[in-house]
Amino acid sequence: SSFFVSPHKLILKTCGTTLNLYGFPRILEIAAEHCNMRTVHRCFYSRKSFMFPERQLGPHREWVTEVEYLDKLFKGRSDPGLGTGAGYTVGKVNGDHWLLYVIGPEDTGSDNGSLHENISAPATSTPSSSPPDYTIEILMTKLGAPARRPFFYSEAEEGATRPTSHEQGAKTANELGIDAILPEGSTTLDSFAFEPCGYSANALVQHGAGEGYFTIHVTPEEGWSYASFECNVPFGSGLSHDATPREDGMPTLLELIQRVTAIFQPGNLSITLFVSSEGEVEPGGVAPIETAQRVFSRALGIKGYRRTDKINYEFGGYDLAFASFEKKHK
Amino acid sequence: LNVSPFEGPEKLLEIWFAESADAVETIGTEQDGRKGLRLVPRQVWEDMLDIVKCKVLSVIEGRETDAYLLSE
Repeated sequence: SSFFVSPHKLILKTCGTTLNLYGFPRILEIAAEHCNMRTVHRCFYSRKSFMFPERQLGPHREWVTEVEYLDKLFKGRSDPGLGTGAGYTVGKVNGDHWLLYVIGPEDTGSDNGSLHENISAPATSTPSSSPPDYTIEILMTKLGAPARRPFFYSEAEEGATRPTSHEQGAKTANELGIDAILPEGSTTLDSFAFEPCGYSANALVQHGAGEGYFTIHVTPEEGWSYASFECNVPFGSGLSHDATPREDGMPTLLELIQRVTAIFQPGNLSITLFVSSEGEVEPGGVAPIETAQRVFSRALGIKGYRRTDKINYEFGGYDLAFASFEKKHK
Repeated sequence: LNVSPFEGPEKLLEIWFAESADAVETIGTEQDGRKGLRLVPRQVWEDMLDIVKCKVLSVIEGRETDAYLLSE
C-alpha cells in the first residue's frame, strides 16, 4: 500500500482488507484543520474487481455500497463548483473488470463532469493551458512462475546477517530491473520485501516537467498472483507510437509497457491511462487516448498478447483509455 | 500449510483540493518549499492510516511529493 502527499492532492492506495474509504472523512478534516483546504476540487476512486470480495470489510464488500458511501459523503458537504459523483463499471461484468467513481468541477464545458463512453474521441484542438496530466496503471494477474519466484524470500543462511526488508527490496529491484524502468539517476526508489513473500515500492521521479512518481505492489502467490504498476510521468512526445527516443531520456509509452510486462510476465492485464484533456491535438489529428490505444496494442501485440477489451471515455477535464489483454496460448 | 488468499488488487483514492500545487495558497511559513498538505505532521497522517488499517513502513520526501510506503 502507498500514500502520496502533494501540496494540493493525496493518493491513498491500499490492498488486502484495508478500509480505504473510512480514511476519507478524516482526510477532509485534516485538510481543513491543518491547511484551511475546505473544498474538494476533484476525486477519483477506482479499483480492479476483487478476487475475494467476500473477504472485504465495511463498504468495500460491494461496488454499489462503495458508490453509496461516496455519494453520501459528497451529498453531506457543500463543495462550491463540484459536480455530482458518478460510478462506472468498465469491462466485462461477468469477468475481470475495473470500477471507477469520479467527481469533478461541474463547469468543465462538457457533460457536467459526467463520464460517457466514446469509442473514438473527436479530434479537437484545444490550447494546452498546462502540461497534460497523465496517469497510467497496469494491473496484472496470473504472473508467470519465473516472474513470481524472485518475490519469495528464503530464510538467511545460518550465521549470515539477514538483510533488512528495505535492503532485500532494493536487491530484488536491482536483480529484476525495477530500478531501471526509468533512466538511472532520475529516480529515488524506496523498496520493501515482505516476509515470506511480496514486494512494494514507491519511486519519486525527476523528469523534464518536474517531479512524478511510480508505485509497484506485488502479490506473488500462485492462485491469486497480482502486480500493479502506476505512474504519472508525462509522456508528451513519448505518447506517439514511433519509437523515437525522448529528449529527457524517459521511456516512450510503448517502452514503458514492454519493460513492466517483461518483469511480471502476466497472463492477463488491464491498462488504464488518464489524460487531462487539455492535451494538444492538432486539428484532424488523433486524440491522445486513441493514440494511446494504438500504442497499447502495438506494445503488447508483438509480445504475444491479444486485446480483449478496448474502451475510451471522455469526461470533464480528463479522457480515459481502458484496454485489457490476455496472453495468447502457444 | 493452509495459506489464506491475499487480495492484491488495490483500492485507489485520489483527492484533489486544488487544480495544481501552484494554486495552493501558502499558509504560515513555507518550510523548505513545503506547503499545503505537505505541512501536515506525519503523526496526523499515521492516525488517519490507523482508521484505514495501514502502518507506515518508510517515507521518501521529494521536491514536490512525500511518498509513504505502507503495510496493510
